[in-house]
Amino acid sequence: REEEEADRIISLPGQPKVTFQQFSGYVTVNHVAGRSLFYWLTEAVSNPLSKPLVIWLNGGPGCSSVAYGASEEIGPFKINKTSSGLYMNKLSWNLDANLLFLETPAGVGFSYSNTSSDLYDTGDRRTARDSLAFLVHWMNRFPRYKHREIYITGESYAGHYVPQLAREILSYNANSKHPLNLKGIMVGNAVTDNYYDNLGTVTYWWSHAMISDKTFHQLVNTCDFHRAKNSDECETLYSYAMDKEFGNIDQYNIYAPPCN
Amino acid sequence: CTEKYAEKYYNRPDVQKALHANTTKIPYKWTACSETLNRNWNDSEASILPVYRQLMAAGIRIWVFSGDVDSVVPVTATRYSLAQLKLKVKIPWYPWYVKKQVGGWTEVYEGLTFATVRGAGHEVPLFKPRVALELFRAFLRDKPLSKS
Repeated sequence: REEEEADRIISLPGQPKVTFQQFSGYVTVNHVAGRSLFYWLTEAVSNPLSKPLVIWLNGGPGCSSVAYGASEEIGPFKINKTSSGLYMNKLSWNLDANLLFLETPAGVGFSYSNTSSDLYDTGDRRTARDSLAFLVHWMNRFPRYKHREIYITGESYAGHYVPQLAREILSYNANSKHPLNLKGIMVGNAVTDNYYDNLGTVTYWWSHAMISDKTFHQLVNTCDFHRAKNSDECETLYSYAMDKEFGNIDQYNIYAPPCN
Repeated sequence: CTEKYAEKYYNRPDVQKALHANTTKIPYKWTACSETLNRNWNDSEASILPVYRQLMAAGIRIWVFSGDVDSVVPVTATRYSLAQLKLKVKIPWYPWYVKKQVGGWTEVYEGLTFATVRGAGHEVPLFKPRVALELFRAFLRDKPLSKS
């Protein structure tokens, strides 16, 4: 009870008055290395006890911070232009669920490790393991969520994090007397398969008239899309496509100018 | 450029205090993305499709969506990848609607629902918040997206 109360957010600077509860703080996921993950829970606007728990992860890798999902997509608040305060997101997903934002792995956002080398050798495996450890320990701090329906959601490189955490939970449940009630996962613009993602990406660029026929054929004929790391020739082609043929656009939203 | 607002807001001491964050005085500023982690990512699965198969076998609900004006992980990338699962179609391809506007297209397979979101970039709820909320609600209810 005390740990939960210690994590209660009274109010954030410049925050409008709200009726829902929110909590944030740290959960240690590895005592030896001293890794702790930071979370922010914004409970549902109404009947939080009957609403599911939805975990949201962003991508990167290295970008699953509260800057994205929490602050500009599904969270209840958005940050104003001068960063002096917050305003309400009227279409926040906490209209329908309790939202748990997790900054993972250690090294992202406020999540940290006391072992500085951790920042140089973290990957999918440690991220999934630490995120599971977080969830199990977090449930002890918030026991009212122990049997709640859980959904894991996210976007981009969280196309890895979300299914991998779900797989960790399935393994945990197989050997636990207190299984986690995982019901589903939902991912958006998700990194899924190196080869088919890469092939589909250059096809999209070509079919949306963002690159020339010549560049498209060179990319398809030069790059080995199976490889995680491109050859120099391939890298040169990608750079030419993005720098010379895309032109002055926001790649994340192709009909908009880039953020200067 | 809303990411810049976050870079300022979450580095304010009063905000960190209210969030019980940075209690150990992390020796670097809070940033939206960790360049160090990103450049030194140690291991990455080449394909998540085998994980999808495991999750489906365990009865976990899987929804995949795609904002169709993103060029970083675009809709064709997701479609090529999901096609490798060779799933049986339950409800064939149709446009789904939000407030009498086409929200995107969708197809329901055995074990997985795929939906595009028309006009949304990489961060779908940022660009199409109402459509994204309807998508989320349908996911929670596990109901096909509305046809009108």
